[in-house]
Amino acid sequence: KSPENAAIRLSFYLRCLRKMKKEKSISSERLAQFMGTSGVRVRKDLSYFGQFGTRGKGYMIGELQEQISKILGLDRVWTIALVGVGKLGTALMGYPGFRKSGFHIKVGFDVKPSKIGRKIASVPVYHPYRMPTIIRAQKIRMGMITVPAEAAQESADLLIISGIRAILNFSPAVVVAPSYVKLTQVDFTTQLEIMTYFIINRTKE
Amino acid sequence: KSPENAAIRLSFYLRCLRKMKKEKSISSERLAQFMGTSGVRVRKDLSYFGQFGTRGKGYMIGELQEQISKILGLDRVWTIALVGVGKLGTALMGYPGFRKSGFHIKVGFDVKPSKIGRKIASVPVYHPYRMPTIIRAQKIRMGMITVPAEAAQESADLLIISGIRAILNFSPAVVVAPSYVKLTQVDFTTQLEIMTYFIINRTKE
Ligand SMILES: NC(=O)c1ccc[n+]([C@@H]2O[C@H](COP(=O)([O-])OP(=O)(O)OC[C@H]3O[C@@H](n4cnc5c(N)ncnc54)[C@H](O)[C@@H]3O)[C@@H](O)[C@H]2O)c1
Ligand SMILES: NC(=O)c1ccc[n+]([C@@H]2O[C@H](COP(=O)([O-])OP(=O)(O)OC[C@H]3O[C@@H](n4cnc5c(N)ncnc54)[C@H](O)[C@@H]3O)[C@@H](O)[C@H]2O)c1
Repeated sequence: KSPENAAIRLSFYLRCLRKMKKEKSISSERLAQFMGTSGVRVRKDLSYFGQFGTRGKGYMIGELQEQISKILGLDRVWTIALVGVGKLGTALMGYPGFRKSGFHIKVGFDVKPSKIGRKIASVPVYHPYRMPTIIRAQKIRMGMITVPAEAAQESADLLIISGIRAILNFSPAVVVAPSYVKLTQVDFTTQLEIMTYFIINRTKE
Repeated sequence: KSPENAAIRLSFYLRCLRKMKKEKSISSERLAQFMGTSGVRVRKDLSYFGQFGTRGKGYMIGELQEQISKILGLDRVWTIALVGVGKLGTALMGYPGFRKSGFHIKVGFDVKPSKIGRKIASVPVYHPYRMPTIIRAQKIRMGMITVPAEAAQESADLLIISGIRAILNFSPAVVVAPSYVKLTQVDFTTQLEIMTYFIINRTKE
C-alpha cells in the first residue's frame, strides 16, 4: 500500500498540470518548482505508481494527467451521501465546484420533519433510518457529516453500516471509525494559522 | 523569511503535541512518527525558528507548545471580517471551533437589506461600503469571503483597501491580490481525492 502522503502530493501535481494550458511536456524539476519540492521527490512519487515519462525528456502533460486521475480514481463520477441538511449542508449541496471535479452529492438525510420528503438544492432529503436502504441501493461509498456535534458519531455509524467507506466530518466532534473506513476531519484552523504566521512575518520585512 | 511549508508542519506538530496529555517530553523521532516524516526533518524545522529542546533529551512538551504557538502568532486573539452572510457564511459565524482556537469572527458584511443592521449568530452585519471605516476602527487583519463567485474579486479588493492582510476565499472564483496579502483558496477537492484513492486501494487488500 503506497503512503497516503504520496497520494496527497499526486493530487497537488494534478492541480498544477491542469493549470498548464500551453506546454506539451514538463520535466520533474519544473513540476517540483510549482510545489516547493525537489525533482527527486516528484520522480520517486510517480515511479511508485508506475512507469511514466521518458528519461531525459520529462513527462507528456496530457498523458500524465490521465494517469494520475486514474490512480486517484477520478476517471469516474463519485456519489456522496450528506447527513445534516442545515446551513453548512445546504451550502455544500449547492456548491457547483464538487460536480465539476466529478463529485456529486446525490442524497441528503435529516431528522427535521420540514426537510424530509423535499428536495433541497435539487437533492432529495430522507430520514436517517432510511440510510441503509437508500445508500445500498445507490451503491454510494462516500459520506459528509454536517450535523451538530452530539449527533456526529451516530451519523457516522449509520453511514458505515450502510456501506460508506470514506467520510468527511465537518462537525467538531471526534468521531471514531473502523480501520477500513477513511475518516477525514475538516478543520480550517491550519489554514487560519498559516494566515497569522504570514501576517506576523510580513510586518518584519 | 522561513518557508511557508515549515509553518504548515509547525501547525501539525502543534496539533500532535496538544493531544499528548500524559508525557512530559518527546523526542524528534517520536514527533516525526505521528507526522509520517523523519526526526531530521522535525529538528530542521524547529531549529529554523530558534533553539528548542536539549540534545539527546528531546523537547519539553509544554514549552515546545508555547514556543510554536508564539511563532504562529497564536498567543493572542485574532479578529476576522466575513463578507457574504449567506448559508456558508452563517454556518462559519456560528461555528464554536474558531473561537476555541483564538479566532473570532467579529463583523459580517452583506448587500441584502434584510441582513444589514441585524445580528446574525450574534455578529453585527453591515453593508460592504462601511468596510473601510469598521475594519480599520477595529484593526481587523483577516478576512473570509463567502459571496457568490461574481462578487468575490470586488469583496477582496474592498477588504484589502480596508487593511486586511490575509483572506480565506471560499468562493469558486479565482481572486487576485497583491503579494503583501496572503490569499488562501478553500478547496475540499484534495480531501475528496484522498478519499477516492483510499476506497480504490482498500478493495485491493
Ligand atoms: N469545520 C468547520 O469549519 C465548520 C464550519 C461551520 C460549521 N461546522 C459544523 O457543521 C455542523 C453543522 O453546522 P450548521 O451551521 O449547518 O448547523 P445547523 O443547525 O444549521 O444544521 C444542522 C442540521 O443537522 C440536522 N440534524 C440534527 N441531528 C441530526 C441527526 N441525528 N441526523 C441527521 N440530521 C440531524 C438538523 O436538523 C439541522 O438541519 C455543526 O456541527 C457545526 O459545528 C463546522
Ligand atoms: N469551497 C467550498 O467547498 C464551498 C462550499 C459551499 C459554498 N461555496 C461557495 O461559497 C459561496 C457562498 O455560498 P452560499 O451557499 O452561502 O450562498 P448564499 O447565496 O447562501 O450566500 C451568499 C451571500 O452573499 C451575499 N452577497 C452577494 N453579493 C454580495 C456582495 N457584493 N457583497 C457582500 N455580500 C454579497 C448574498 O446576499 C448572500 O447572503 C459561494 O460562492 C459558493 O460557491 C464554497
